[in-house]
Amino acid sequence: KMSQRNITSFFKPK
Amino acid sequence: MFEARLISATILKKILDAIKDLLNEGTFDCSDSGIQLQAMDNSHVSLVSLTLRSDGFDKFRCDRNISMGMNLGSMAKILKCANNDDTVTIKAQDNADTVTFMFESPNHEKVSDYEMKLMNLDQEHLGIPETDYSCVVRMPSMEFARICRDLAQFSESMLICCTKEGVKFSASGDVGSANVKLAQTSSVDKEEEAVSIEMQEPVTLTFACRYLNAFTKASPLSGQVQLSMSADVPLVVEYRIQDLGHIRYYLAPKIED
Repeated sequence: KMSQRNITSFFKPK
Repeated sequence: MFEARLISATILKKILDAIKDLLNEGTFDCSDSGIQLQAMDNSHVSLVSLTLRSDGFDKFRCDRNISMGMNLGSMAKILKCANNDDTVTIKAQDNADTVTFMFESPNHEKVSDYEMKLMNLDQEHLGIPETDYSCVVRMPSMEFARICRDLAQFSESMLICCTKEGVKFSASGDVGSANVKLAQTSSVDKEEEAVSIEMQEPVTLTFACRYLNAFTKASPLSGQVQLSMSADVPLVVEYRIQDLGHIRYYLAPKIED
């Protein structure tokens, strides 16, 4: 089973 | 005062088509270098980054930096009112709460303007780190769109596997499995038809078909698409907009639980 990561777990707010 | 003019409304229609399925609204940040938009989709899985350089416009004036929050559904309604060969001018006063879209027919005999209310959006800009990607694939944008559409029938996820031999797209589900392999082209008549691969290390990643299919709405903007991949980081799907800028989509990979 694959789970979807969020983009915010890679790119942080400036 | 902000004013930006494009000779053809087509390009703006295509840009909007490329983002409106993913985003309900977006903030257009305008400065003297051009227009930028960065926004996540509602579920925060992907990020859209649009750059339009000021030198790509027929006319561009931006006295003070302004951020214009727009409802993209409303913008789409307005752009529907433009003919493809109309000139489009986007205008706003400093600190204004509205933006005006003006359309002019090629013979200047019909001029229409549409004023739209701006929105105050909570905008959170994400920092995108500079990355040396393990694999960069360039391929015809229509081919990529076709593969995404075809494979989405088999599964909600798609595996992209890139080696120096080529790039393989795979999906498997209840119906069965599908594999599409593309080799690097040796010679092509047109540059747009080429498939090229720059590989430092082989990469295999899994992505949601739904988002990839949404990104392919940008295909009319460019003959080629570029896919940049490294293990465990978001995929970048880039469409260049000739003489004007680019649109990049970042998609977080799926991982094994």
